[in-house]
Amino acid sequence: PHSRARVVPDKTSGLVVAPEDTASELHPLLQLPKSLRRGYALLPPLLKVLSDRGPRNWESEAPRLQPDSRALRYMKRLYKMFATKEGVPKANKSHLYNTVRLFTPCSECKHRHRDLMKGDFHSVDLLFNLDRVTALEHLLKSVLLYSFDTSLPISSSITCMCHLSVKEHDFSSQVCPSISRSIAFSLHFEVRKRKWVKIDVTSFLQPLIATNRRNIHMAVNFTCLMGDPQNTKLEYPINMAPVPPSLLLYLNDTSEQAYHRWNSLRHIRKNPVRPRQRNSPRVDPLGDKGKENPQGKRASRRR
Amino acid sequence: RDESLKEAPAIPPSNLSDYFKQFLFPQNECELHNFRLSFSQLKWDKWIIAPHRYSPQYCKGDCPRVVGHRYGSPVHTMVQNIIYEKLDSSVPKPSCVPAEYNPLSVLTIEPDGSIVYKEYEDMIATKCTCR
Repeated sequence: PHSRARVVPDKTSGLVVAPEDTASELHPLLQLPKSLRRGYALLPPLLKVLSDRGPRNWESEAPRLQPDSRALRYMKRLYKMFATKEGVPKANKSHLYNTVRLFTPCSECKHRHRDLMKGDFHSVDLLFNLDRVTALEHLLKSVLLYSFDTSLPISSSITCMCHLSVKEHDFSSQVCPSISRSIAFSLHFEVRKRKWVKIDVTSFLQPLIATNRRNIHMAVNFTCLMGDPQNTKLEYPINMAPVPPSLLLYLNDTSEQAYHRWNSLRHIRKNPVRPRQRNSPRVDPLGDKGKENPQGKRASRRR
Repeated sequence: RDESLKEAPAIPPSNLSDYFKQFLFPQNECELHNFRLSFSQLKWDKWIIAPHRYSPQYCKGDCPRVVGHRYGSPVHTMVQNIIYEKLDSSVPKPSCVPAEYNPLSVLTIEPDGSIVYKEYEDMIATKCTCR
């Protein structure tokens, strides 16, 4: 908003929306009337391209950064778990999220300290940029996803000590120290064919993501030993460097275009035959807006 | 009804069952039609990873005059048809449109290289109606 030429990412959809006066110099689509443009900016990327005049606009889009191959493999696996071959979401009532975002760290600086006694001590500084998360996407769960590319014997048991700290740059104070909150926990798991380990960091990251933090800066220290945790004599360090973790966010997208499974379940129960009314209020399972109070319903029925 | 009687041929048709069939199963009546596309045809497979094929389906066909029971249409549809036939033919006849949909799960690569799994509402037509 300060400089004329600068464009500001729109908080609701993460799309770039130019201030009034520079719109005409930018993308032809931004010359749409304001009302149309506001609606247009709200569209998630897939619907934005479907509403474009033609694929040429989309092909002129800046080339995308290629995702990490391991992350891609994991998300394809997740897709197969959640959707049928035709792409229809499986009627899985257990989860309320309709969006899962995977972020790979955009920058990392490794400080490797070798300490033979305790195994390969591996600390990584990670920065995740969450610009793509829109204001209408509410966080339900966040997970650090590790993939171990090791040639460890299958079904070996591993115990890892993980130390996680988040660096928040506090701009309010003059000195602006980087306050870091940290958490330490141990992790014990068996390495089977599947080499994914998920660490739930929901409560740890919730305050940051809830305040619409766009960048999350964290340091992760990892020490792993293989063998029986009860009998330390049998334990020996593993010379393995876990690949820097990805950050998985499970979100509930409350926008009109997103699929709200509890709504369709509620709809089927209520009026099984008639086609769904489009303007029914979206019920947010976590909030109580849009819910009628039972007395009100009974009273109206009695009337 | 009286009109259809006037139109009825004086001489009974040779094959009565064929004659009545046209009333029981009118040709190209409003119904759901199959349509499958792959995102590679649209050259979007660089950023839409899954599904590979997508069947949005569509509704096409004529809306019969008495649509009440068969399509779950509101009474307004018949009123609109009568207006079209008897009062003002510039008012459009009822159209054959989707009445119910299925959602679609899509896996896409975002411009910043992150990957998103999203479930979109109303992406596959599953039922047609006349409105």
